[in-house]
Amino acid sequence: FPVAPEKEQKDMQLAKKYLENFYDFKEEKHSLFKAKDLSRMADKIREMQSFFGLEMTGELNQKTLDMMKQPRCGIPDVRS
Amino acid sequence: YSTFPYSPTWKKEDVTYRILNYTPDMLQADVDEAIARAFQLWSSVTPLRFTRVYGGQADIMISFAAGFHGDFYSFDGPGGTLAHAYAPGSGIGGDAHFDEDENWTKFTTNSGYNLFLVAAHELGHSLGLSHSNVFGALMYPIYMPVDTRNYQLHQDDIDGIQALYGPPKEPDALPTKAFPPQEPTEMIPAEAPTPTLPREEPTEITPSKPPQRPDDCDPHLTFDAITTLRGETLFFKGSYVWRKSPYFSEIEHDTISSFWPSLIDGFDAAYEVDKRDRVLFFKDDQYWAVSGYRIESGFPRPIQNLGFPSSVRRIDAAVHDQSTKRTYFFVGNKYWSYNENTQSMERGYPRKIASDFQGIVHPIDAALQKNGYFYFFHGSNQYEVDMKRKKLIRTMKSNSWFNC
Repeated sequence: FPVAPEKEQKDMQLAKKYLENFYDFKEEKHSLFKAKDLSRMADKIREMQSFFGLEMTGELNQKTLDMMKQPRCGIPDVRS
Repeated sequence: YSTFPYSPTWKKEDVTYRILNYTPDMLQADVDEAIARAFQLWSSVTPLRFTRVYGGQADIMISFAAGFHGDFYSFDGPGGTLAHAYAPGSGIGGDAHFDEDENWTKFTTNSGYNLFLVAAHELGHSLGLSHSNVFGALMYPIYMPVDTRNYQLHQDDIDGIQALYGPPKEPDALPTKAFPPQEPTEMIPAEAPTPTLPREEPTEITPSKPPQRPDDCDPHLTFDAITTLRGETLFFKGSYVWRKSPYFSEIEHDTISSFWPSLIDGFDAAYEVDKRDRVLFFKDDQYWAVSGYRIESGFPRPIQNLGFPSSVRRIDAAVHDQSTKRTYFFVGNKYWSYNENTQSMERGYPRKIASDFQGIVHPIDAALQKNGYFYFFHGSNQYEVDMKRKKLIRTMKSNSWFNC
């Protein structure tokens, strides 16, 4: 079944925060080019999936989200 | 493993630490012990010595704090980020912070985080290690609740820290003050914390030399047990595991505790029933069943449950024949046949090994089925046997699987 839009929004926020904290992702707050932002985010998701040995889809799938929700160390996984 | 940019390290072997405050979740003595054990884990594989100080500036300052606490990384309430620590350096360098919004425990439970495990990880950062992407390594960034009794570092962590500091010095060169082994008992925690007075004497923690893994190509190499697991082959000796996989060309070196932290080292025998995705490990008169990393509930069980008489106190070797669904257990100069379909020992056994396997005159240390053949290991030799014809094909060195 498709994910409820509200949950999707929450998941997206969580993912952005996670990638900012641990994968050096920086969202362009006032960017006119949202597509470019999404593409950079997909790259970062792919990087995170690669680190954890997940399938590198670049998409925010359930397995990736589950991994992001695990308790963890606060030090980034990649060098900024 | 990985290190921080420019690989910062402590440029001395004597490193000090100070515990600035305590969490109310635990007895202070338990916090002290968890932190000391965490340091001991690292000092046991490096030349580093850690000394606790009770005042002034220490190299590694340890504290508990919630939310914003004066650095670049605020904590985030329960769950999420548990702790963080800084790479070696002056000022905040080396310091370790623990999120006070978490519930800290000395146990591995579902209702809290084991302080020893998290501290050991953070101190890895304090010494210069960054995150590892090796699942099971201490420096893997995700918290993994494991039984911490007899906890040992993953080979990846040892490789990482020794790349920065080298191995421990020879025992002769070590100071004589040794850190007493402290294994916590997993039990129900006491409710009320009782304050303890700081000791006046600094506590020095000195390394003990860890056992060395035998060389892959040592012609005298012997094994305790061997099994297949999901297409890979695992060779066991003491606490070490050699992992031969069709998915990577090199032999991987691991420890039993990195796969199954609560299992005891030094298996007697092991075998896989591939159709059930199950591996059984034998140690003395008990056995355990695992599925991948998961240890099945209800184990260990006594080997007598399999149908052995009480006179059999341990198994030398075991191997499962995938084609006949029989498992052969070797004990001394005899062997048993166990029917995995009926889950019972077959009649007419035990039989003498030498009677049915011509040329196999020794007790068997470990056994393996691979490529349609059986391999029986005795000392540093192995015997390739055609089971259908019960015929010895050839004799090889035990480590012939390691591309020596």
